[in-house]
Amino acid sequence: TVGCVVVDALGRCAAATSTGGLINKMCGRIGDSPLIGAGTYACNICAVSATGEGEAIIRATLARDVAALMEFKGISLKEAVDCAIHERLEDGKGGLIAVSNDGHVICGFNTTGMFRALATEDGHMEVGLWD
Amino acid sequence: MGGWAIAVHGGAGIDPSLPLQRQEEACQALLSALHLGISALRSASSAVDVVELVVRELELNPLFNSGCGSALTAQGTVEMDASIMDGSTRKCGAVSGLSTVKNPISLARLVMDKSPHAYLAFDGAEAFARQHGAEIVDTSFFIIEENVIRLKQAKEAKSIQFDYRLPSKGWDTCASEAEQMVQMNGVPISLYSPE
Repeated sequence: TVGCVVVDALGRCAAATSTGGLINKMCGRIGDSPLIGAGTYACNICAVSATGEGEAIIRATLARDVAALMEFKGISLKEAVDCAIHERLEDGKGGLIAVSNDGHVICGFNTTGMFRALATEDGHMEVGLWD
Repeated sequence: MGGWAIAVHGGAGIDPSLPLQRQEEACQALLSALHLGISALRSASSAVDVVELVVRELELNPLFNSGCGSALTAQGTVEMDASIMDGSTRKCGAVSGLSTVKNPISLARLVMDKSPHAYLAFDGAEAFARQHGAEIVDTSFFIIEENVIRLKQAKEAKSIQFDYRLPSKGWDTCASEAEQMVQMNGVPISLYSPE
């Protein structure tokens, strides 16, 4: 699975996710990636793209959870991602990338590593695989 | 804070013994996609155009499980899924079960922009792609030798193979009794692990 989240210079957020699924999966099995609210979600507050074990991410409505935590609890992007990944998603089941409309960007995961890269307008950039 | 920001991912759950060279290749591919997005943001592209542009690039890279290099189903076929959402309008588009559309994320974008729907799947999605001029390729474009081998390994192990490894032996002892009951493809669903 691959994904991208962006907040542009006007503060607009967007998310996109694409996947080939699981090797040897049952034909017709759909994971979280195409499900809005599970693998992908964006609103005027943030944008999220998730990856991992699709069934667990669907059960956790993971992408929408991050946005809802920010929207209804008024917490920061980092706090919302930490809560979603470490308190809502079953352990070892996945990760996500997210941006907020005020230009913050974060990656959170509870698996052995996650392929990710991120950058901000003020020059910060990182690429990583492991914790 | 303020200003633009961007993040890309290539999947969660990495085999700890993934060769360093593969790790380096993946990092380079992620950075290349990131820079593509950054230059689009610097040219004042909108967020939804940038996420589509970046995921298109990643779909063409056989290193990742999407588009070219997609995982193979139990039948050795390709079933690709994608979705996109524009936070400023809450519009969204999703597709599932594609096997001939070169960039699934661009078809999801067409569903969002050119249809009254949010989600199209399998034959309907393929027909919609042809009606709207999405680039169509032969399914063999998505199938790489490495994944044919992985599918064979997974079948021999009667399991679902993660992106980079077969589950270690004795998996049947780790799943709880209940999970053992829930099977998919003849194996406990607990075998499904991060991609």
